[in-house]
Amino acid sequence: CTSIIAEDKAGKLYHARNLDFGLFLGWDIKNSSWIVTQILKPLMVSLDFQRNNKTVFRSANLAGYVGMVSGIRPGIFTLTMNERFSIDGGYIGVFEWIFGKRDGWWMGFLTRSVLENSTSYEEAKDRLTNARLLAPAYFILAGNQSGQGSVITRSRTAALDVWNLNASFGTWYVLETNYDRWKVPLAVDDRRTPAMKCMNRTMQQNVSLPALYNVLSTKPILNKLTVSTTLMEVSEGRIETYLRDCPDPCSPW
Amino acid sequence: AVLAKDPYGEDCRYQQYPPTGATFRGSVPDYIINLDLPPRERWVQLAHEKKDELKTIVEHIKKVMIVFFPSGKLLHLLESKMAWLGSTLPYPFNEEIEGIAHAAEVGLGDIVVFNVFYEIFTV
Repeated sequence: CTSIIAEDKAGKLYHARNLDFGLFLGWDIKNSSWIVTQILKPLMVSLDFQRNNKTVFRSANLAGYVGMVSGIRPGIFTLTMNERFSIDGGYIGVFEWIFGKRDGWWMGFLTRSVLENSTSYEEAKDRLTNARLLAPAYFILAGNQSGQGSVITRSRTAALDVWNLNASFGTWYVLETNYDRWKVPLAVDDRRTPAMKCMNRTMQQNVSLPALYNVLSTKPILNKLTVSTTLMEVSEGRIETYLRDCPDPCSPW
Repeated sequence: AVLAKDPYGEDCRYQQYPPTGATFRGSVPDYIINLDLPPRERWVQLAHEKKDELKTIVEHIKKVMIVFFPSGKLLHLLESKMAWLGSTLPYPFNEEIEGIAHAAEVGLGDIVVFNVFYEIFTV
């Protein structure tokens, strides 16, 4: 996955992501694609969660999955999550859960709960930073005011890093793939460097949802695992999701 | 050391929006989830309309497991235990998952696997 939060010169925040999934779960030689990635595309839906006929939050989701991987609480915050791989992975948390230690959150349930119940950027950030989890994850959270953007790197028990937007000091965007920002990504899976190159070329004065779509359409940020691209703009409560294909030649991940 | 140029990399793209062309597969359908309904009823319409697609992904996950564990014992063990795991999930998610399984005519354990796949996959 690749998630980006960017702030324009006027302090307006944009949030976009590519949802990549299906690695090593079967390759379709005939169609040159990952089988699961293809199977997931017809399951992608745009959901509007309502209470009293009013929108509480909206999300881009897979049908059948009650957790959230991308969502917007209109006017308040936007949220995406990226997979974080670790030896201390989710299977340990699952075993703990099975054996009765149930004080942690399943990742998707936490993001769903945050989108459904948190009424401010700060409250959402606090919950995503401090809640105990069953699996490590990256949470990418943006608010509706200048500087309200962060990438929260989570282990199962703690926040290892919180990387905040700070446009006045030159950090006008934060970008997360599937690697800790203080580590070099795998050489065969470096989507961070080309994405940053394209963001730097875009420049802050040109940031917009179409500009982020351009970045997320550039290979290898767009790759054979990419199921969809979601674009969000919090102040207008806008969320758009598009299914993607990556015609050959295209990186397998 | 000199790293080879990424063979799949390309120059930054421009003018891709609005989405069209070979990298655009289509838009996604919209659904309303009514949080005023009991959890078991919230996802009924969506699960019913997407039941064939849900069955396809569930069957594929099973096929992958058979490849890694050909005896099928692990699969049978998981199928029997996953429904129990579903019953331990917090409210309202446990009931929402039950509603989806019922509406999609898919085994409860299969929908539970789909919902906890992230935790397992992060290894």
